[in-house]
Amino acid sequence: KPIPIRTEVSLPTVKKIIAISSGKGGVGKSTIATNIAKAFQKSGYSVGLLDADIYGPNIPTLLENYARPTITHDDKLVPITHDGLKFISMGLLLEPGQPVIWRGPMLHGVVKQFLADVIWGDLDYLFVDLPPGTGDVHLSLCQMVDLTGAIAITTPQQLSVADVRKGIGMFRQLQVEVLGIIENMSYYVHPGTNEKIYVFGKNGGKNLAEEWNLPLLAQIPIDPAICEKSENGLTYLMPVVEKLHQVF
Amino acid sequence: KPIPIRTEVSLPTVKKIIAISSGKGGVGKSTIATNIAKAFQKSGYSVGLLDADIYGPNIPTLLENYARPTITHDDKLVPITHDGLKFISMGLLLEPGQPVIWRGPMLHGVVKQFLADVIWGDLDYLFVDLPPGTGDVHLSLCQMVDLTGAIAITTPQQLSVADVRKGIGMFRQLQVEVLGIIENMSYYVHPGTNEKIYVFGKNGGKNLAEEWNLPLLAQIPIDPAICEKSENGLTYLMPVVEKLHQVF
Ligand SMILES: Nc1ncnc2c1ncn2[C@@H]1O[C@H](COP(=O)(O)OP(=O)(O)O)[C@@H](O)[C@H]1O
Ligand SMILES: Nc1ncnc2c1ncn2[C@@H]1O[C@H](COP(=O)(O)OP(=O)(O)O)[C@@H](O)[C@H]1O
Repeated sequence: KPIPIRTEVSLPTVKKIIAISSGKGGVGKSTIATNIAKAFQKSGYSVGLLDADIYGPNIPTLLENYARPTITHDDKLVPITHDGLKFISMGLLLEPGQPVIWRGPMLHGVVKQFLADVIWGDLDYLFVDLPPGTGDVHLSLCQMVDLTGAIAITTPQQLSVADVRKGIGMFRQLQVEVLGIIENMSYYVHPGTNEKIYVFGKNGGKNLAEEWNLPLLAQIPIDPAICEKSENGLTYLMPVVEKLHQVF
Repeated sequence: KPIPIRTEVSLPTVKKIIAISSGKGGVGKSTIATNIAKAFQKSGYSVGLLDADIYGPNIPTLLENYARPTITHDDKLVPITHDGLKFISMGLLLEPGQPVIWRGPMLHGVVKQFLADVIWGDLDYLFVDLPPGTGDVHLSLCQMVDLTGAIAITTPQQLSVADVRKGIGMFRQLQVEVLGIIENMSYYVHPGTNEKIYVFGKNGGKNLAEEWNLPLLAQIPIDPAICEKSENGLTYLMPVVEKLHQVF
């Protein structure tokens, strides 16, 4: 029985809202969310990025931008603009290294605030970086706004594929369309020999895409340059802009 | 101001309870928790393993054991015994691939049930595999039982180190001792040339251990054999048994 969907929060100035999700942590979801947002922005769209991983808000680190958002007299948050990309994150509201030791209901409140009380303005796309799991934040997001869809990120590893499969199952139950799958850390190219080493196994994401009849939007190699600076991953995500347009 | 600790659940037959934690997902926490439990069991101790990752319960997959726990007439759960290791997981109570779409308070209930209503019997060690983040499950565990300590798992990557640092900060606030740090996926040994490739950077875990004056219990390489079968990681964890004894 599908869970009832409410549109508690209305964002009339935002055309499309896309969740970047996984189910499994550490698959590169935040890195990909940041690069997808930049890829759409570089293609000429107005884009926002909402960091909904309240316990592990890494977007400020990935953008190397820790500016404090200002709060207006009527308690609205002005998002930070980074090279034209608007973004908001719990990481901007905390001291570095400060853990957020909150229970579920507090998460619901923050997600609502980041959707309803941030001055997003006119946006073609708002990307939402979701935390691992299938809990409070996922439920709150899906019940508060009318999502255009979700992109599922996985690595080739079976454990990741199993958790991402649950994430896809959750979106189906919440009546949110999954737009496609991105497989990350697909292989490592040895710099000396140029051979592809499938460190984490082969084609886990590709097989998952076939299983659910979803487009495989990209297969991104393990690239140490991405570890050093997340935007080194941008070139792998540029082709996704065109692929997603075919899905809408 | 420290958060008050209650011992709501008493486990008189369990000598030590150790949390395996990270803060960041995908660092290999469940794989290491399973292998540490096995390493202690192979060293002659009676050991239990509690999978507290309710949204992503991977222990049954890692042990390749999906047996259904029986429930006694007075609603107690009999844990599954796998080669002498007692374990319980949400994964044993669900259909494969079934997502758990619950809010925080439900998690609290399950954690309490897995502590108080499972017939653990006499155990030298109970290892608890924690989910990513610093939320409901962490709070509930630390407030319900008197933990002996926690082991923090990280990869060398800065994003992981940052989230694990928050996890350590959380344990300090909850007055739980951190016993040591394990760095996982430290390097990849190229099979042809035997050279160490630091795919995810170098010494992130080692530096974190020095920063918090904690023992570095192990540095485990990326080993594709672990991906295929988690118990291939056991040899890397056997030395940890001895190292931990020096800490108690
Ligand atoms: N393709 C890649 N190659 C190398 N490192 C990567 C790649 N994708 C992500 N990473 C690194 O992996 C770590 C986890 O990425 P992150 O985006 O935080 O994942 P998640 O949001 O799923 O937890 C980060 O340190 C990041 O730099
Ligand atoms: N040292 C390692 N070498 C290769 N693969 C590993 C290693 N440690 C863990 N893995 C793999 O990484 C993935 C994530 O591990 P997992 O234990 O699920 O992490 P977590 O519990 O932190 O999310 C799994 O597919 C596992 O097989």
